Formats: sequence, C-alpha cells, structure tokens
Amino acid sequence: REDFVGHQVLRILAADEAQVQTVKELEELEHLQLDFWRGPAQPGSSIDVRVPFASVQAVKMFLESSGLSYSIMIEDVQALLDEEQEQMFAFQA
Amino acid sequence: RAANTDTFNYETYHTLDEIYSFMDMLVAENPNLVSKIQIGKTYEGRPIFVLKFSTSTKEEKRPAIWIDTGIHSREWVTQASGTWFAKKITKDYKQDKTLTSILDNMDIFLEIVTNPDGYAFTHSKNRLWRKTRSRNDGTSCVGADPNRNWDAAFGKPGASGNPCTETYHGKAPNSESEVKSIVDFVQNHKNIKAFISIHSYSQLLLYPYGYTKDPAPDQQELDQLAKAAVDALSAVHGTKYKYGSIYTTIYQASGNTVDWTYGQGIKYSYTFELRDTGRYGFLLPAAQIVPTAEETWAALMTIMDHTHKHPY
Repeated sequence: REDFVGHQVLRILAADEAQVQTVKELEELEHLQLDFWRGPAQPGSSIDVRVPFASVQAVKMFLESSGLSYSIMIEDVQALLDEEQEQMFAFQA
Repeated sequence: RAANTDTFNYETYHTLDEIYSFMDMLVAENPNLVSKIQIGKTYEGRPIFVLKFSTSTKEEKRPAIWIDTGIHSREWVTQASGTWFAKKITKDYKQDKTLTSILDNMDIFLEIVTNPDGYAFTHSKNRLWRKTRSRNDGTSCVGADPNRNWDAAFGKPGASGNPCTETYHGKAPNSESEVKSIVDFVQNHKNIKAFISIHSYSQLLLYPYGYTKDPAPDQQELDQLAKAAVDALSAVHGTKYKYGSIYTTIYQASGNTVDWTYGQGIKYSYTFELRDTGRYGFLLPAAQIVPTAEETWAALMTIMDHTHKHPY
C-alpha cells in the first residue's frame, strides 16, 4: 500500500497572473512529483498541491523565494488516511 | 454486509464489492423501478454497471437523464453520494411530486462507479489514485485521465501528452474502455436529454465549454439553470458554490466529458465539483457524505425538473 507519511498539502495563493505562471512553472518540475489537487487557474483562486515528504523543503523554498504565500492545508496526509481507515474498520467491525 | 438497502450505512465509505452488492439489493427490492445494465468492461476486466430507473413497461428509449459519479477514483465522496442518490430515488418515487413526475415521463441512468479499476486500486494500493489502470506503451506509468479522453478537442491544450501526469489524455479519443462504454451507450440510446458528471472537490457547477473560452450556443440558459441549481444546493446546508463554464471558471480542459456530450446534442450537460471543507480535499470525512449528497440532490432535482419541463 502506498505510504503518504510526511506528505503535505499546501494551499497556495497566486495574487496575480505572474504568480499563476510561476506556479505553472512549479507544476512542470517533474522531479518534485507534485500532485495538484486544484491546479493553477486565475489570480486570487487557491491552488492545492500534495507534496511528497522529500520535496517539501524544496517546494517551500521555491514558493518563498517567488513571493508566493501559502499555508499548510494538510500537515500529514497519512494521518488523515489512517483516520479514514479506522472509521471504515470500525464500521465493518 | 448490510442485509438490505435500509440498513446499508450511507455514512461510511465502501469498497467496490460493497457498492456492487448494494446495487444488486436495490434492484431486488425495487424490481418494477430499478434494473442493472452492464455497459462494458474495464481495462482489468471488471464489469461496468449502470442503474436504470424507469417506470415504463415497454421496450422504448424514453427521454433520459444520465448521472455518473466516480470517474476520478480518488474522489470518494462522489461514489458515496451516488449510492445515496440511488436509494433516494427509490424512496422518493411516489412520495415526491417532482421526482414522480420526472420518472413517469423519463428514465434516469446512474453510473455509481464510473472507474471501477481505479476505485478498487484506491482501496487496495493507492488511496490517491485518480486515473484508469490501462497500460501505456513505452512507459511504466499507468492509466489515463478519463476526463481528458473524450472526442472533444482531444489532445489540445488543457490535457497532457505525458503518460506520467494526472491529466494524461490517453492514446486516442475513447482509448479508455470506461469512456468508450459510455460513448457507445449514449450514441445507441439517442434520447439522453441531460448528462451530469459528478466530481469533487472545489464546490463548482460547470457547463461547456472547457476547451475554448467561446460561449456555448446555450450559454445563457445553462448559466441561468446553473444559478438556480446552486441556489437550491446552498439552501440545504449553506454550502457556497461558484458556477460558469469550465474554461472561464477554472481552466482550459480539452477532451472532457461534458464538452463531448454537449457536442452530441445533449443540451443540459453539467459537471459538478462537490464539497470540500477547505481542509480535507479528497479526504472528506465520512460524516460529510450525507450532507454532501443531500445538497447535491437539491441541485440535481433542479436540473432534472428543468430538463423535464423544457423538452427539446
């Protein structure tokens, strides 16, 4: 089973078209293995991206150096998945 | 396992087997209203089922409404909502005037798990899998985005040609059997009047086009109906939705489902993005399944009622 320990979901706010383009550049960095849950669209709309543990620091540095504001939407994806599984097991039991 | 669809737990997520077993129970309990049709097989050989809700006793293709959930497998609240919708239809027929009137004149087709391979994979290997599970020549990356695989500006901007991305459009239009099965069904039926494809999350109600910013010929009516549907949805639990064309409301998306259905002449073509709480994304807590389904049902009823009252 795929492990998502340490994966975070970041919510990025791109204030203008230039920042939307910057996030699109981030999207193209395949080695970071990012999973955009809500892709870059228009200025002002939030962008949600799941970042594997190994890429968290690099992505945060990229965002900060580009002047993009972000917050952590999900601190640890695996913790939420574990909760979800527990609920399902509880129901089955 | 639940003994019947009354004791089935709608407040938790279920495996593919459990959902398929639910469908069988619903059919057995409502033989004069519900039947199960197999429209195809997945890449991995699983059957693809559609529930047909019909009050007609004749072999005829009445005007129909199509609803599908779960084309993106990780969007679990959609399959769960689809299950709730199925039960709701059987409960409300002959109780709710509007639904009864719709079903007395039209059929409803509901595909609860549009991407069964992907859904099974989210339960066994990778909870966050989105695509189909077909193999792609020349790469180890698996699957295509079934919402980029339709013959509507296929392969144009707004989809990826890279099999390793989440929006990979696939080898060719309809290359995914999950898509081709629906295409064949819709083209054989010839009398589908509304087509509603349900995704999550972002809280949006969208209509064509996705591949171009040009307005659809029916843009004004589609927009007015979207507003009415969103108002009805928000009245249930206060959830806020945005609405508009796919292109102008989110981003360019070529090869998508409702651009194809609209191109086939199905005027009332819509796609939903169901609720998130701003914190959970695809991992919406199970406690929110029923409220999500309830509010979505209000919007669906608005679209279905309008379709019924505005024949074309």
